[in-house]
Amino acid sequence: WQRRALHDEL
Amino acid sequence: MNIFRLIGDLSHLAAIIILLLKIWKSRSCAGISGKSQILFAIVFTTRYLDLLTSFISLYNTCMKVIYIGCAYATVYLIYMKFRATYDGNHDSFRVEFLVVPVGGLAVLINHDFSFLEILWTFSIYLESVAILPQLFMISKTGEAETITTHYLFCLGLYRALYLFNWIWRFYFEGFFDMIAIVAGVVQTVLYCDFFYLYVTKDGKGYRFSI
Repeated sequence: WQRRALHDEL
Repeated sequence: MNIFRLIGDLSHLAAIIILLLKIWKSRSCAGISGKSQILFAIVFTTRYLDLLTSFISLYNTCMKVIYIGCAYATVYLIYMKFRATYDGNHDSFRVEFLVVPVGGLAVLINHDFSFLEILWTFSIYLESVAILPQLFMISKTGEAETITTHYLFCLGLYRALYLFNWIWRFYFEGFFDMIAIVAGVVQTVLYCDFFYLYVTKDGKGYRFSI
């Protein structure tokens, strides 16, 4: 469960 | 970036362009749910506020601007320019039954209790149900123009491809986002009934109930 600070998907 | 996400994004872009051109060329939004288009405009607005705060890539920024621009242009055509052709009687889905629960869920279940993150979560949840007014409208009228079904097919396909993108990213990059995945599964499942009809029918217009 790696929290993704930056949402890099559209 | 992987092939599934790229084709998914292009399918999404195709859907948005197909709809915009259909309304513009036919100068009519008959059979189109304005409510769904408003929900999509809200989805893009709440999800892409990070345009103001972070730069990811030129592709990312361009696509976000195009999505937001086309979404508002479509809403404008439906409710302003061609509002005489808007079929409000059949576009009667109570969207407050979507927005309120989705808003509550976004506040309760999110990755981070911050303003932008809650808006992003709201956008993800809302997108998974935003097509319901459109599907509801088609089931009420019992028919859909062929071009509208192509729009729906591309729109449904995009998130289905994103599911493969998430499998790919989990396997190769080791990360996954449970909120996006669960919402993406719900969103794709909502199209299954339509996908079945789209594939089994031979494209001669549609008279079907969802």
